[in-house]
Amino acid sequence: ASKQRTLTEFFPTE
Amino acid sequence: MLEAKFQEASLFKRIIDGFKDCVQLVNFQCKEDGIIAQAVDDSRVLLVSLEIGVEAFQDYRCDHPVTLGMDLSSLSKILRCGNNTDTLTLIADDTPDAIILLFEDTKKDRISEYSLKLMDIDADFLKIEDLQYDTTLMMPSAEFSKTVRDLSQLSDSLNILVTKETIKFVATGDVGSGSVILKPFINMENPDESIKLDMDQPVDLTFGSKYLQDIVKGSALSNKIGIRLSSEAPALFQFDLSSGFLQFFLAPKFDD
Repeated sequence: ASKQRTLTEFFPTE
Repeated sequence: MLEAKFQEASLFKRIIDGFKDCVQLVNFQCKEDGIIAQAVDDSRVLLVSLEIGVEAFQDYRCDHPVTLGMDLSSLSKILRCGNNTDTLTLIADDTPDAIILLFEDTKKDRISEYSLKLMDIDADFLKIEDLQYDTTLMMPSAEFSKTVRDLSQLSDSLNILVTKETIKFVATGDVGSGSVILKPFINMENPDESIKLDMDQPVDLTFGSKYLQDIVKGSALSNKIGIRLSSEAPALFQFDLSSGFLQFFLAPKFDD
């Protein structure tokens, strides 16, 4: 099965 | 004071319909050079970024920057009240607690005016720095939509593989599997039907089908979709407006 990554791993919150 | 007039109400309706199913509460930042909005879905997997440039409007005036916090489900109810060919003017004062939507049917001399209460939405703004992409693809949005809709029936994950001369979409599920293979080609008569591929590195990425099914709802905005893929960053799916764009940034899945 493949697991879903999230955006916060890639985009820091300002 | 904000006064933003669309020549056709249908443009703003198609913009909102393009992302109202994946995010609900959105801050629209109105500035003198146009309107921008950014929102992340609840699972923090999909980010929507909208820019509507001044040229997309028939008339546009924004004396002071103003942020309009709106519930898209309420906004889309009001947008259904206007006829597609009506003009639509968004009006708000400098410290608004509501936005006025004014539909004008120039032929029948009919004016409809609605007011939508604004909300205080506390949403963090994600900084999207320019990312390096391994592959850039431009293809007909209808073709991408059909591929997504067809393959999503077979699996909740959709695999996109891009090599030098081939774009392959694969879905493997319990009932069976499917694959769609496209080749870059230039359609001289109808350039919008072309498939353009610019590949620096091959990519092999997997995405959640439900997110792709939301993204393809932006297809009503443009007959082309730009897709930028990287093995190290969220994918970018972009629909261009006459001035501006609707962008979706989607985090990939990974095989553990």
